[in-house]
Amino acid sequence: YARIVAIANQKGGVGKSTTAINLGAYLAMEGKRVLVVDLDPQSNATSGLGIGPGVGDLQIYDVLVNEVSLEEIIVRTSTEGLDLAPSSLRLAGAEVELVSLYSREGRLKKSLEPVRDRYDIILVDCPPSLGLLTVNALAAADEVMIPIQCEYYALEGLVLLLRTIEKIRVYLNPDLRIGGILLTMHDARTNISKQVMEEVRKQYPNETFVTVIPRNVRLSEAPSYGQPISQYDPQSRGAQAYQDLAKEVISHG
Amino acid sequence: YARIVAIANQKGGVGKSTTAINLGAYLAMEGKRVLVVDLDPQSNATSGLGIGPGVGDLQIYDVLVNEVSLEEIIVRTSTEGLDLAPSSLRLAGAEVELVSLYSREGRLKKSLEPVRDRYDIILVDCPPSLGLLTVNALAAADEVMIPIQCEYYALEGLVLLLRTIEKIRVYLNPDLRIGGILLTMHDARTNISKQVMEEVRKQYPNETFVTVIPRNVRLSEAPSYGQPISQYDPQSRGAQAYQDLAKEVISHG
Ligand SMILES: Nc1ncnc2c1ncn2[C@@H]1O[C@H](COP(=O)(O)OP(=O)(O)OP(=O)(O)O)[C@@H](O)[C@H]1O
Ligand SMILES: Nc1ncnc2c1ncn2[C@@H]1O[C@H](COP(=O)(O)OP(=O)(O)OP(=O)(O)O)[C@@H](O)[C@H]1O
Ligand SMILES: [Mg+2]
Ligand SMILES: [Mg+2]
Repeated sequence: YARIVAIANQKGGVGKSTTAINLGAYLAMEGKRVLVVDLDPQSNATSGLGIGPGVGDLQIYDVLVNEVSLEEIIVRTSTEGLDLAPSSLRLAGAEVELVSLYSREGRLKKSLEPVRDRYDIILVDCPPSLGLLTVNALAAADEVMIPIQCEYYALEGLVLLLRTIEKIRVYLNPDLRIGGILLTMHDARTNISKQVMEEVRKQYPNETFVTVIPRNVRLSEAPSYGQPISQYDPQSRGAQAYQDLAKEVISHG
Repeated sequence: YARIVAIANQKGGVGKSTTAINLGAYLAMEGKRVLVVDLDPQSNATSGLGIGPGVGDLQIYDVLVNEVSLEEIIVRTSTEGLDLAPSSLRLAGAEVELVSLYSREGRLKKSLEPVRDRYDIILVDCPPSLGLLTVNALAAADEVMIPIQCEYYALEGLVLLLRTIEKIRVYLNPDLRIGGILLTMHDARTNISKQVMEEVRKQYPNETFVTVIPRNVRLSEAPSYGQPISQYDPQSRGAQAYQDLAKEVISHG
C-alpha cells in the first residue's frame, strides 16, 4: 500500500520537480516501486523524465476532470521501477474547471486508490501555488515534503504553506503530516546559504532532512537530455545527494 | 500618464520580484516616478523593499476585495521616487474570493486609474501562476515583461504564458503587448546558459532585451537587508545590469 508524498511549496523555483524526478529515480534504484504524478501544467517532471508531449495522449487533466482512470495514463520511464502519470499544458485549465465539480479537492485521492497497491511510494510534483491542484495533492497525501532554497525569501513562504497545511488537516485530511523540509541549491561559498540553513534547522529541528542538496549545474543540465541525474551524471554531487536523500526517506518510512 | 508593466511568468523563481525591486529602484534613480504593486501573497517585493508586515495595515488585498482605494495603501520606500503598494499573506485568500465578485478580472485596472497620473511607470510583480491575480495584472497592463532563467525548463513555460497573453488580448485587454523577454541568472561558465540564451534570441529576436542579468549572489543577499541592489552593493555586476536595463526600458518607452 503506497505511501503518498506531496512535494509542495508555493515559492517558485525551489527544486520541487528536480526532487520528484531524482528522488524518484534513486528510490526505484533502491528497489522501491515508484510513481511520480506530475500535477503542474508546466509539466517539467514529465519532460525531465524524457516523456514528450504526445499530442493525443491522455494525461492527468483527463483523470481529474474527465474521470479517466489513472491506470490509463501511467507510462514507464527509462528508469526501471519508476513510472509517471504525465501532465501537459492542458492542465492549465483544470484549476478553473475543477471549481464547480463534485468533490473538487478529493479527485486525485480517489483516482490514486486503485493503483496504491502497485507502488511502494507515490511522489506528487505540485505547481508553485496553493490552488486546487496543490490542494488535491495535499488532500491525497500522507505527508508533505517541502523543498526550500537556501535563499532569503525561503523562510517567508514557509509560514504561508504551513498555515495551508493546517487548514487541509482540519477540513480535508486529518492524517497529513510534514514528511520533511529539504534544503536545496545550497552553495557552501555563500553566507546566505549558511544563514538560511542555520535558521531553518533552528526553527524546525525535527522536520529538516539531514541530507542537503547542493547547487550543482549537472542537475540543471540533466532535464535537457530527459534523464534523471542517476543516468546523466551519477558521479556528480547532485546525484550523491539525491541518493542519500532516497536512503533517508526509506529509513523514515 | 503611467505606463503599466506586468512582470509575469508562471514558472517559479525566475527573478520576477528581484526585477520589480531593482528595475524599480534604477528607474527612480533615472528620475522616473515609479510605483511597484506587489500582487504576490508571498510579498517578496514588499519585504525586499524593507517594508515590514504591518499587522493592522491595509494592503493590496483590501484594494482588490474590499474596495479600499489604492492611494490609502501606497507607502514610500528608502529609494526616492519609488513607492510601493504592499502585499501580505492575506492576499492568499483573494484568488478564491475574487471568483464571485463583479468584474473579477478588472479590479486592479480600475484601482490603478486614480493614481496613473502621479507616476511615469507602474511595475506589477505577479505570483508564479496564471490565476486571477496574474490575470488582473495582465488585464491592467500596457505591456508584459517576461523574466526567464537561463535554464532548460525556461522555454517550456514560455509557450503557456504566450497562449494566456493571447487570450487576455482577445477577451480583456486588446492593447496588451510583449514589452520584452528578460534573461536572468545567466552564468557565463555554464553551457546551459549559453544554449538557452541562443535559443531565446533565435526564437524571439525582437522581443528579447539586450541587457542580460547575470547570476550574482549580491542580488540574493540584498533582500535580507530590505534594500534594492542600488543601495546594498551598487558596484556589483547585478546592480550594473539592472541599471542598464532601466536605461533600455526608458529608451523603449
Ligand atoms: N540543486 C540544484 N542545483 C542547480 N540547479 C538546480 C538544482 N535544483 C534545481 N535546479 C534548477 O533550478 C531550476 C528550478 O528547479 P525546479 O524547476 O526543479 O524547481 P520547481 O520548484 O519545480 O519550480 P516551479 O516552482 O516552477 O515548479 C531548474 O532550472 C532546475 O534545473
Ligand atoms: N540574478 C540573480 N542572481 C542570483 N540570485 C538571484 C538573481 N535573481 C534572483 N535571485 C534569487 O533567486 C531567488 C528567486 O528570485 P525571485 O524570488 O526574484 O524570483 P520570482 O520569479 O519572483 O519567484 P516566485 O516565482 O516565487 O515569485 C531569490 O532567492 C532571489 O534572491
Ligand atoms: Mg516544478
Ligand atoms: Mg516573486
